[in-house]
Amino acid sequence: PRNTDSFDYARYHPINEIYSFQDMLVAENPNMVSKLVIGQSYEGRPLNVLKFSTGGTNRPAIWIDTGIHSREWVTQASGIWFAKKIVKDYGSDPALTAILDNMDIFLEIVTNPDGYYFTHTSNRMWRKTRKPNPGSSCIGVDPNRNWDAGFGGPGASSSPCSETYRGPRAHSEPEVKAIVDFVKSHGNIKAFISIHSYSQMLLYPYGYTTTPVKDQAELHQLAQKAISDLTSLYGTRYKYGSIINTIYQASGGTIDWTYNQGVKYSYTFELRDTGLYGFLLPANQIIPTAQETWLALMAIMDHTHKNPY
Amino acid sequence: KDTFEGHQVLRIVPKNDVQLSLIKELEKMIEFELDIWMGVTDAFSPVDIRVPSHTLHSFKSYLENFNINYSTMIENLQEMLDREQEEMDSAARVGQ
Repeated sequence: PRNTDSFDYARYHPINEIYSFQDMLVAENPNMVSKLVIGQSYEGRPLNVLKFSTGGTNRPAIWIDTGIHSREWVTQASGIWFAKKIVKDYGSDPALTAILDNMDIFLEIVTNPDGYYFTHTSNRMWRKTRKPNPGSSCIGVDPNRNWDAGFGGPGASSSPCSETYRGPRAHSEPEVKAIVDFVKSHGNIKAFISIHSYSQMLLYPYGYTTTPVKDQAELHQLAQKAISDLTSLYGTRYKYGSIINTIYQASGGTIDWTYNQGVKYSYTFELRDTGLYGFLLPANQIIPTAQETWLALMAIMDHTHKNPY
Repeated sequence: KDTFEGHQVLRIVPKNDVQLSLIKELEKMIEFELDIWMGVTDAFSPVDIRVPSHTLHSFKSYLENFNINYSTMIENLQEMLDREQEEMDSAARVGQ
């Protein structure tokens, strides 16, 4: 495609096409979109983050990431759609316009690029990073067990051969460390939304402990609103609640860390489906998935904008 | 390139807490080489597990031994992967 209007949002794309998409979007919208490279993956790929901003300095910001588990292809595909949606709706959707007039949005579409590349070339079912583990023939770390939040506790594996291997130490993975450094140095992230698939859930902290977060009531109410908006489009049913109560105990998870850093509106999604296809969601479901998810994202972003802290 | 010929994805719905803990134990049983796609939550919530073809028979026997019901969500994973690849190839051709 020559531009982002002719880009095919209804199919899955290899990583080079996603990189091209990002560059096209920046070139077409120089006053709103820029590309930050926040680090490098283990294999040396850039960790690109799209910044959507209408000006200002270090404005309060919303972070969205997709694809930290590389095989969850509908998430990267949805991330691409969200990027275009933000550009298209600014100036016409009053809620998004108000958000972007006061806040920045950061979007990392391919959070685990080595894993994503590997799913296209060698193993479609790959989930982890691609860093070798000394002393083991098994490769990679689960980047959603590698954060410094209950790291090493139950709900993560100490075995490098496990799909939920936590890594040798917290933030050992460059893909994770880059986000950690970015969030800390930015210092003004107000919402952090990490997107996974599948099983249709919207979750808030904690995963590593049953102790409820101090903002549980507000996070729960906002999750309810977000899911009600999501379901209104196609009737897709979602569960919502804390990670430990809704899925299972998981230590070292992304949003437990962000919440403990002071990012109150920390959420993680599990997008479609409920299990007919698993990670092989047919490409014709990408756009409906992205559309319904966008409604929930808007609910969270709008609430964040209207409830400064 | 890893292929998944004959791998199945089984859906297990635990009926009670006993089955729940038995299924939880599966995650530690490395001999079956399981890939848990959707993990154990609570009774009556489905658990999806990819099982390689060479451990499929013994794994199914294990489940049957404990009276744990399962259904086959994906009959042959490689067939689905091939279909996905074909779809991507044909979409790319149309795009060109």
